[in-house]
Amino acid sequence: RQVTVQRKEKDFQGMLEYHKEDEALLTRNLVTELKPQMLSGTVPCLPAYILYMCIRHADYTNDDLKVHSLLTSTINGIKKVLKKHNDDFEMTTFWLSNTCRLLHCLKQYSGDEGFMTQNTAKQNEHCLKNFDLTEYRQVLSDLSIQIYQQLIKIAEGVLQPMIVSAMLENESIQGLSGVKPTGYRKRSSSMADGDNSYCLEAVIRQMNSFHTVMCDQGLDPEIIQQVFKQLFYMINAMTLNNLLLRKDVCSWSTGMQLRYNISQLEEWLRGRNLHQSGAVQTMEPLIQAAQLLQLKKKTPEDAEAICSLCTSLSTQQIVKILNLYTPLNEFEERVTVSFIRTIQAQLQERSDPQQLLLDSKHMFPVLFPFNPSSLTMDSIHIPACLNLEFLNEV
Amino acid sequence: STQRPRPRVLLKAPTLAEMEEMNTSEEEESP
Repeated sequence: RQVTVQRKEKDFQGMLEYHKEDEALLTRNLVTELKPQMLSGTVPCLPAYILYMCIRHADYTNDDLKVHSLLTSTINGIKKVLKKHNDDFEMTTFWLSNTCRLLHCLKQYSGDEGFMTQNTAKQNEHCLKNFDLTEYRQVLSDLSIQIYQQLIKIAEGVLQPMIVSAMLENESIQGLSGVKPTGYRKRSSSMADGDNSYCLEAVIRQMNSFHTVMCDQGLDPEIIQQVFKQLFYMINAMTLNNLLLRKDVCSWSTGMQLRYNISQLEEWLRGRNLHQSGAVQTMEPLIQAAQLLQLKKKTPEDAEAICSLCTSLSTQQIVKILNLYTPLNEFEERVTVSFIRTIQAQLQERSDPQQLLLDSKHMFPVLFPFNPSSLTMDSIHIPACLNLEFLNEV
Repeated sequence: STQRPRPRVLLKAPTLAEMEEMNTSEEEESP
């Protein structure tokens, strides 16, 4: 009888070994020359896991210089890619996602018990043995903040030209144009000439596209939420600032259209499960401005209603909107001076900010909550397209 | 007997700005 002896494959312990002279090739193939599209269909954040497995082997062999060198060239490589692709949303998302994942790995496998609560026994075997990389975690966290800021800048740059047009000028409610104040030339601050008007659907399409890219690249859900909170703040600030400067949009009909547009945005957030992000709360001043345009503005009771409703608008902003308010037709009266004085008297106790306009460049501080992965290092497969054959599985 | 794990050695890291400075000077040095 023939006896076949099967050689047992040596167990892969989730480490990757490479020769020091291949480090430049590794950072080139895995960082600077890598296209996110090459990794479609693979585990999200694959480069981060590969880098961690390389760091782990250098830690295993107690080679501190190799760890220093790899982390430094990786970080410099990521910065180089971001500089080259400083208007590429997908590339920036890809590296934000990977930098955060590498940061999470350095925590999850640090050996600090606080970061190991969700680890399996197998994952605990994959912790670093010799080195404490706390200081490198700080560098990766700082780098993540820089990448996040670049991502916001790109997204804002795409959305900004659409906002005023989509939020204040486009009329999607049928029959509303008949009740617009007359005598104003149609204008748009978002363009010099030509028909560059945008409807709200275009803004929503663009946000869908941002959302899909961020999800596909495996960006942490908490970061995606913060991106949309920031973008919604910007939509709020730009729209409100325009409203505060333009008489032609301070009307009942714009208030109506604006409230409808905001409700569409709220619905979009719910549909994408982003309603807990705090994005709607950033729109509160605009929601109140839309309501202010629609409320009656005549009696002392109306004044009281306005004061108790508009808590997110400053006195200066409320008064400005009332002054700019344009009646729809000859049957609607202008807001009287005495009505505005009543409002001012009621609000004099408020300690409001001095400036009329919102700071549309304001950035909320970003947080990167720890998000351990359930993936085990030894289950990760390196696709041939990455040209990393020189990495040895250990 | 259970062996206590050895304490890990803290690897000092330059800040992000220092890293960039080093990288820039290296690039300037190389022809």
